[in-house]
Amino acid sequence: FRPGATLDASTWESLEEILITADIGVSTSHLILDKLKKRIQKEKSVQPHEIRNLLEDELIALLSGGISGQLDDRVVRNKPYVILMVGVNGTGKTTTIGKLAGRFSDQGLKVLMVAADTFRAAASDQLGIWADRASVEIVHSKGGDPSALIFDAMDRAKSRVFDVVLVDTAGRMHTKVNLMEELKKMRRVIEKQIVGAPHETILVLDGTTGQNAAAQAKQFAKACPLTGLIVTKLDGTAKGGVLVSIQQDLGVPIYYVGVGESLDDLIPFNAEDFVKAVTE
Amino acid sequence: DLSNKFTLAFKKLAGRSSINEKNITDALRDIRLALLEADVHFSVVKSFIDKATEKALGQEVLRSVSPGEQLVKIVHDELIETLGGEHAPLQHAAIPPTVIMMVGLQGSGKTTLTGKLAHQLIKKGRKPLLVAADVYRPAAAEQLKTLGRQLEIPTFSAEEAGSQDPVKICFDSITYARQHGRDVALLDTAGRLHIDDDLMKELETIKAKIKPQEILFVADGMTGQDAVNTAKEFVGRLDFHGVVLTKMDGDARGGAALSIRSITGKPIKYLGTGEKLDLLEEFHPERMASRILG
Ligand SMILES: Nc1nc2c(ncn2[C@@H]2O[C@H](COP(=O)(O)OP(=O)(O)OP(=O)(O)O)[C@@H](O)[C@H]2O)c(=O)[nH]1
Ligand SMILES: Nc1nc2c(ncn2[C@@H]2O[C@H](COP(=O)(O)OP(=O)(O)OP(=O)(O)O)[C@@H](O)[C@H]2O)c(=O)[nH]1
Ligand SMILES: [Mg+2]
Ligand SMILES: [Mg+2]
Repeated sequence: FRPGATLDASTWESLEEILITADIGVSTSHLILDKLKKRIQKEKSVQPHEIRNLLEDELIALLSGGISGQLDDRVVRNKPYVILMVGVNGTGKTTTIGKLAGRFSDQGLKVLMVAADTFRAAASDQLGIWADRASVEIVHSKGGDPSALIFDAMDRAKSRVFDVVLVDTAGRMHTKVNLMEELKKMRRVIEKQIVGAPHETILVLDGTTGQNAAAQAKQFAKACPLTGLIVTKLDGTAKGGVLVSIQQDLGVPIYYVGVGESLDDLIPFNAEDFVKAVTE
Repeated sequence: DLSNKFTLAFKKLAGRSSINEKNITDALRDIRLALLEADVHFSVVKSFIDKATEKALGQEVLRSVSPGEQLVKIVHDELIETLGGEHAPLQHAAIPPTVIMMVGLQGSGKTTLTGKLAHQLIKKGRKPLLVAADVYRPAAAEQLKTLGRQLEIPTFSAEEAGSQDPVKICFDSITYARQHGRDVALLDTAGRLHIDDDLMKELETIKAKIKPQEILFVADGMTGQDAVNTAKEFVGRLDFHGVVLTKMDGDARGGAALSIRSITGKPIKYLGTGEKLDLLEEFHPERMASRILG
């Protein structure tokens, strides 16, 4: 390529295809391609194989814009460190709590699980099995108002000197006002009981979800300030590209990625690895 | 915003006294973006727009009094036609029990759908049996048994089969159904990745041994571009009979519907529209077309 040169239409289309099929989304993809275009025009020459690297640079830059920081470092800042897990139905909240409990427990922290999904069939049983697997304690629901359970659980968290409290909530559509109000109420109960809590409100996103993940992030963030994200099911073929536009919008750390259904299948988010998977 | 893109495309045409081919392809470019934003797969959109372009340029749009409206109609009709004709009902067995098998990725809504189908069948006077063939997910059997208790129908699980083998659980459930006068057996299988060869083989084995009348691919309505990958693999391995799109009570546009239908050619039979067991709707292509286009 010569300076000021540009790529041909078919190259741009194949770059667009890479981004869109990774769920990056139309407007974000075009934003990235515009930046790439400008950058290529500035360079003296660009070899075809270098284009992929330039594309990866743009993606990594967009993903690194917000606050960074690992949850592992933060959980030791307050005791008990209260983590509220939220998200729409079936994204992997309960399973992820199981994985986090195992991880923190291995780090020598005393973990308490709170089964505050009092709605869905066998939700409490499901979390109970994870509590066994991770060898941690759990406060079980007896049905009814999740806020009442949370109230009791916070008492227990304080008196028994737990290091980390993981609160599981029922999956809920961000479009259901009454369910989002219920979530706000749960948060208020936690705030009243423990100063500074919840220290984390983490949105769990399903890695196979398309552009709707952006709407989910927006609406959940409106209901309660989110402190981080976890993306699950990236052990499949989905790329989770919608994270890029969510990062532009929210700027909260992406803490972990779920890569399977077992206790150990949770890895810290790494922007380089994530982007390499998008462009491969 | 999606609906604005679509409306804009036509406003551009509507305002003109005469239009040319470039106006049409420009409008279709906007529609292409609208479909991509709706999560329709990149290649599915490509072939859809190619077909729509062909129809638009071949028809009387260029000479139409209202070219914008004409183009809306072409795109809308093309979408409805692709999404499928009238509602395709579930197949029945000549000799009971009819066997309906739920398959799909993790968390897509299979267990809930199993309960919903049972609820519908009960209303029609049938006697369904719930079969908990998921031995992997913690408390999966308990989840299905809870639905069974709500519906006041039996649930056959590993416990009743005296085995942790999903194939054996499914096989024995048919015997149990016959012995207990249950005329429909609903097999709830574990969520699995389409790239997990062992677990996909497990489904192939269940299909081979039991020959269900109806295999339903249960997909999350919010699925993005990956819908094409999973649907392709599931239909390739199982040649399923129909699709159920769940969680359509959210605000996802549901482009996965077009992707899955285009790639597999199988009918979308139902939409899940909530968590309660009565929230299952028959699929209607016109409504879905409007939703995807915004
Ligand atoms: N392959 C894979 N499956 C996962 C992952 N995380 C969770 N799952 C599976 O996804 C399904 C749903 O997980 P749950 O933990 O029940 O999800 P949830 O968000 O708690 O669901 P609700 O409480 O019903 O809203 C289960 O089958 C999990 O095993 C992951 O990272 N990879
Ligand atoms: N809002 C809404 N939620 C749904 C719908 N269908 C299922 N769900 C919810 O989605 C979550 C997952 O549903 P399940 O039935 O457990 O999904 P599954 O496919 O059996 O999950 P695995 O067995 O882990 O693969 C639960 O919280 C359900 O209540 C629906 O149509 N709308
Ligand atoms: Mg859960
Ligand atoms: Mg299930």
